[in-house]
Amino acid sequence: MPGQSSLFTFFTKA
Amino acid sequence: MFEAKLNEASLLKKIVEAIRELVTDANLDCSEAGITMQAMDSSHVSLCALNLRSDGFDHYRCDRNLSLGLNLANLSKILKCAGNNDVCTLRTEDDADTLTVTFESPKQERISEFELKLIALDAEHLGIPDTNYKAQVRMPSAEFQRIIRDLSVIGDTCSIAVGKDGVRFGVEGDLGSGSISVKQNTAAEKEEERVEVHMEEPVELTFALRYLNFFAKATPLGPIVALSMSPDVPVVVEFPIETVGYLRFYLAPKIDE
Repeated sequence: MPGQSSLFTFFTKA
Repeated sequence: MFEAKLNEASLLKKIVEAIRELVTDANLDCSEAGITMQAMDSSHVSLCALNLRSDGFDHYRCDRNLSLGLNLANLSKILKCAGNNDVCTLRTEDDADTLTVTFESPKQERISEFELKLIALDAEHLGIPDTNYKAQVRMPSAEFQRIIRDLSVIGDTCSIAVGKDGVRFGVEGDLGSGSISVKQNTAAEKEEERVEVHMEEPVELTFALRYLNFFAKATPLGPIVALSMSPDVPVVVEFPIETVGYLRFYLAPKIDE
């Protein structure tokens, strides 16, 4: 089963 | 000072109802350009981004940039006191620790005023990279809401596949599997009934239905929803708010580990 990724993987803290 | 007047309190109600189950507290960032809000859910899987342009308000004044920290459950309690057709005004003085919310009935025979305590929140802004999405779908928001609700009964995870003919939502669960395909339909008489696909390449991603269901709570905001997808990046689920701006949700995909 695929796992849930986090937004931090894609977006950086501004 | 900051003052923003909306002709219809119902718009603010719909926005708060659309995000309050996903986000507990959020900063409303107010500037001359308008009101924006960016907030993540507690698991950092989804993000909502609101943009209300100043010219979409009946009256708008913002002398200096402000961040108003709000508990959305409490704002929702206050908004429940408004009639849908009431005029709603948000107002705060510089350095105030409350937001004044007033509702005026259309004939001005009933005026309600509330002071909502502001809270100090750490702004956790994310930089969202400009993305040239490979596949975009515009479809009726009610159709999207129904598909997501129906598939949630069957499984926890939904695949969304955009191809040249349309979009296919797939689900697998203990009882079996299923899919709902919506075909491109640009000939529908009403614009809000059209299904439009713009695609550079087919894209298929997998998402948690729990979050898509939260997003679908924004359906009352308007008749259209727009999905934007590229391989291996979060989907954008946008609900345009006519003449004012938009409410966007970003959801990180499920990926093979």
